Amino acid sequence: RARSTSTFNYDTYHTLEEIYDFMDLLVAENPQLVSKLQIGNSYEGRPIYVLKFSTGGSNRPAIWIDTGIHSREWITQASGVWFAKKITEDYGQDAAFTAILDNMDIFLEIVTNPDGFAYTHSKNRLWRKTRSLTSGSSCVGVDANRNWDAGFGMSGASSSPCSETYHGKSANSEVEVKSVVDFVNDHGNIKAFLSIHSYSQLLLYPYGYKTESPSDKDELDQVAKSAVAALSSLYGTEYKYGSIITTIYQASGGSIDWTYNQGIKYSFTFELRDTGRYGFLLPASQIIPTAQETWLALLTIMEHTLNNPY
Amino acid sequence: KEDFVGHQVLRISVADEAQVQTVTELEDLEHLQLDFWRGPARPGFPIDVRVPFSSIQAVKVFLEAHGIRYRIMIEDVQSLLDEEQEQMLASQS
Repeated sequence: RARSTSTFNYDTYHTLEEIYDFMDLLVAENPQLVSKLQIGNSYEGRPIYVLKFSTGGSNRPAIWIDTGIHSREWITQASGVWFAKKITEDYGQDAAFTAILDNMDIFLEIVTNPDGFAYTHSKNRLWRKTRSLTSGSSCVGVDANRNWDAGFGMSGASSSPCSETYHGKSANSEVEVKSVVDFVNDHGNIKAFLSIHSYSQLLLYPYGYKTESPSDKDELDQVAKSAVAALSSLYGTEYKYGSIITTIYQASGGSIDWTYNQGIKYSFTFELRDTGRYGFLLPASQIIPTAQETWLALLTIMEHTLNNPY
Repeated sequence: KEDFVGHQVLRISVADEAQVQTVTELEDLEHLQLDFWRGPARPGFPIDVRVPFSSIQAVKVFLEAHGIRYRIMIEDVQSLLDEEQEQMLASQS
């Protein structure tokens, strides 16, 4: 086990236990800046943790970042670990980022689907869904990104428990989803919701369940364009951007459609590297460059959120 | 632990809506145990699918019979997984 977040190895993949240990190290090293919240327990009873980065105030406007809702997308949890360390390193050092954290809080959920993630290490590396049991079916799990109450059950998800995009019996049926929904509703002042997936190199905004454009489409498109340009400036990684339904396909019950409908204007989904060489099996050597370039895009969106209060 | 020896990931290029529909029908054939990494969407949008060893021949014959172009994106999934595990163990040690 790493003895500090400075000796922690960021360019390798880690188990659930190692990531949870990392969180405790980070909190212990930065007690004034970082705290660990438990927002619930997974279906199999694992704690669901969110790291809170705050420089004071009460219920400040906040930015939410989650990784790992689809457990096999290992590059996302690994990037989330790197983001957490980056935040503690840059606060007080980088002027633009310091301004963000002096005025807003950041909530980072690194392992959004702990049961699925543990299962990718123990039994099936390519497991995507939760590990909940569905009565009447021998198939396991729900696609947690089809389980949100936004176009739930519409075209763009499957009603078959055996499908990788099974939406579940009802909206928020998955405790991993309900925990986030309750947290967002209780907090009530989240201004940006950024959910990180892989792969395909895309930056997406609502909607996925309907073709209607979001009322803030022009602004979201502009922010996405700037964010993608910032990302690409580091290593030349090319991203496409646009709404989910026009850029990929119809997907119902997705998280950012729900958050946007709750009034969280800056709702985006990232699809990280790559475009189809390794897919979900992205080599660990690409963890740090992927996290570094993604961070530039996150900064762009966070700065825009700070500078455009609503 | 699930074994993926011989599993391949195919990248399928669909030229028109009819081909998208044809590949979508494959998705419903549960006995093939296909795992779509990138699902069928629209012409020009690549489809990536992991195919178990036992289904590879049937899937390739099916695609060729329908004139649907594909290439092998990952030759053997298990060998990549083995590399990943070795890398993790090496870094832990």
